[in-house]
Amino acid sequence: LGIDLTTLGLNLNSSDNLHKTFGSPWSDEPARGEPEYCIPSCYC
Amino acid sequence: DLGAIGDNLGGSAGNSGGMHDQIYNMQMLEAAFYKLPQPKDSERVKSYVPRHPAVTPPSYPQTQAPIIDNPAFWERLGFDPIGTDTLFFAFYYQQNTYQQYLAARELKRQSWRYHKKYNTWFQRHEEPKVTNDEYEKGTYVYFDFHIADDGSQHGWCQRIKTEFTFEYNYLE
Amino acid sequence: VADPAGFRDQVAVLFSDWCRICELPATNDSVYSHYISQLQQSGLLKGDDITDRFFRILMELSVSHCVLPEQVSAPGSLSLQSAQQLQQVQQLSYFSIDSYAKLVVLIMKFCSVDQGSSKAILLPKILSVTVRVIQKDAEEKKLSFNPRPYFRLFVNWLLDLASLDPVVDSANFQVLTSFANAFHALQPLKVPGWSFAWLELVSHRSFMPKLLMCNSPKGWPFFQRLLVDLFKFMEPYLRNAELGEPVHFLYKGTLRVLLVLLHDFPEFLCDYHFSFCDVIPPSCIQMRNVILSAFPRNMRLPDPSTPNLKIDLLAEISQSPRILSDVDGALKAKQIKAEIDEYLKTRPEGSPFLTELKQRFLLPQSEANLAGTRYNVPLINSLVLYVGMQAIQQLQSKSSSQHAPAQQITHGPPMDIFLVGAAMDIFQSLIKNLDTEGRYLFLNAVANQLRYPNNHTHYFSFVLLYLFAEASQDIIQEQITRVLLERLIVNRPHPWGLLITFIELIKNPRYNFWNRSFTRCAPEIEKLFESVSRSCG
Repeated sequence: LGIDLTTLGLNLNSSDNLHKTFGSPWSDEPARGEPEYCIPSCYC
Repeated sequence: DLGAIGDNLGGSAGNSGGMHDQIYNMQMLEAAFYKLPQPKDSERVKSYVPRHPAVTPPSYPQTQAPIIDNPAFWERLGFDPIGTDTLFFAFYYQQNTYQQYLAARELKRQSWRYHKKYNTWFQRHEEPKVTNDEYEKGTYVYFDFHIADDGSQHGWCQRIKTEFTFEYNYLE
Repeated sequence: VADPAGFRDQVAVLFSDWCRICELPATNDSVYSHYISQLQQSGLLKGDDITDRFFRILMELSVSHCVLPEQVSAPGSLSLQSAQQLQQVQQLSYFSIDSYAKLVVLIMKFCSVDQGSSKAILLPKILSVTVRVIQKDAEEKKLSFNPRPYFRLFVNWLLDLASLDPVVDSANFQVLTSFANAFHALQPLKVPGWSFAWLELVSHRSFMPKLLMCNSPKGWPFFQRLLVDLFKFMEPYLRNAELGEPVHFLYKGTLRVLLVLLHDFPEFLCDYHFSFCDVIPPSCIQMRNVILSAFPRNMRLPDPSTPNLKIDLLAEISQSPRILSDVDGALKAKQIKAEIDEYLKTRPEGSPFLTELKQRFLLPQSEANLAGTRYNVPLINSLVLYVGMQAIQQLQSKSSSQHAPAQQITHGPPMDIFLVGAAMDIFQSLIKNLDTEGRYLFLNAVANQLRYPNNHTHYFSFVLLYLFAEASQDIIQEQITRVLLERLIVNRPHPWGLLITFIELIKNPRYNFWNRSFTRCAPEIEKLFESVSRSCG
């Protein structure tokens, strides 16, 4: 009967494209993009 | 027998055109199953490119001294107040580098705690008056970028904050 | 032919010089470009046989330095499992591979055309050398082949070479197609030990989206070919309901890739559905449903369970879907296309063409074993879609010539004698003359056209319902129901055309569905029909 495809770790209702954070066919975690550290503007 | 075809009739086919037969392919696939690409196989060494490189005279070293990536160096920095400021400098101005990580780890070792909402490091100035599962409340030292009211002077400094509630869900 | 004497040592020295440069904490471009111009001056980058040898040796060196000597263990001392886990945790040092990858990237960047080499020539050449080295290594090492160094090499190249924006940089489209050709040459059927690495690279976010987005659909045929390569490899194993763990893992990975395509590039799946259905075994229902459920992003699908939904009045229902697959290739290969055209045109009474058709579908015994069925499934698929397309085309030209409003294919009694004519002769003859298995495959070919609102969905929905209504034997109605039902009871997604067809079948009294004995042939079947009809609203 197949599997519940919502359990494969992809947010199928996302309004964004999935390919940007597609980590790998083997992982149900999105790819960790580069963590964006931001310096609070008051520190600049 | 009305629907999907019964189990594969099995039987391995001869080689056709450089292709292998099904049994061979399955064996190779099983072997490959134990040598899957690992996440680290795709990870690149983070090469840090300064976004706002300070221009220095050519006589200055143009590349970072290797010691900067040595954890022991950062532990030594923590021993004096000037060193602590250096730790803060590395954390805020050397973002996305290994030294930022080392600086944060050293600050934590000296019981500084990072507040995710205020992006600020706090340290208990005395035992907190209230502590429970959600937060603690008391007087803290924190490292801040201060601008004088008249704008005359600004800079980094350590300040005291009394009656501050540090909610633990903001604790990095 | 062996390498020239001393050549390998010479390359080894050059490679260690290069690694030393890579080890420097920060090196600027002038050092790199100087090193590369020296390579050019020594004639190593001309793109000739020496160039091939040069890169082959570099690759062999970088891979050989990549794997640390394994913790030596007496063969008997480890169980298979722990030996395999040992391999899994095998410490790999990628410095040599990364250095080699970086050298190729910088050669692409700095090699100057005036010295007789250019990116357009060198990259395909380097990739074909790479393909040969991997194929040879896999053939020689077999079970002990280690795919990970080669995976690392390609990941470096995809991140550094394929990440440029192909729309801006048309030369980058060539880079992407060069990689697509290399991956096709390294497809799982050719290098089965590299299948997992291959699927991760082919679906890599620096490759798949670029190939599908750039000058779309110019890049689409390259990716369609890669997806067909994957399905062909899995096809024999997916015929069985029970999958071994490695195949199941590959299958789940494939589903993830298909879901990304369904979400981000549905038009790609829509336009190539026919060629994908040719290589997905009929028992692999959910995966096929994922492909058949794709619909263009600008389309809004009416809820199939809307009461009194007037499908005939939907604007899209009279539009032809775009089919980029080769529909009649199989018919031509079997030399029956001309006879089909002739029949559709003249519809000769008592022609032997119809009764002989069934024989044409059967595979020779030797091929039947390999195919896992006695029938030539792609030929059946091709005939069904081709004949249907001819019928729709003639129907539309007929109605436009009569200046009548586009003749709606209604789900009611056949309004147009032509529709029931030549095309339906063929379908009815097949459904009568084929045996159980053949009929199932034929009905599958029809059901594979039940997708998003378009005139194929509409026509083939009508064909199924008409065959149900006109069936001379219960078993035909049972099989039509079975083909629809087995696609509905699997986990979602379910194609829109499938739902509206089943709803029509169970709701329209004309088909007298609930009085058919097979709907009550067993308590669980009765429950199944009720639950599916409830879920269809």
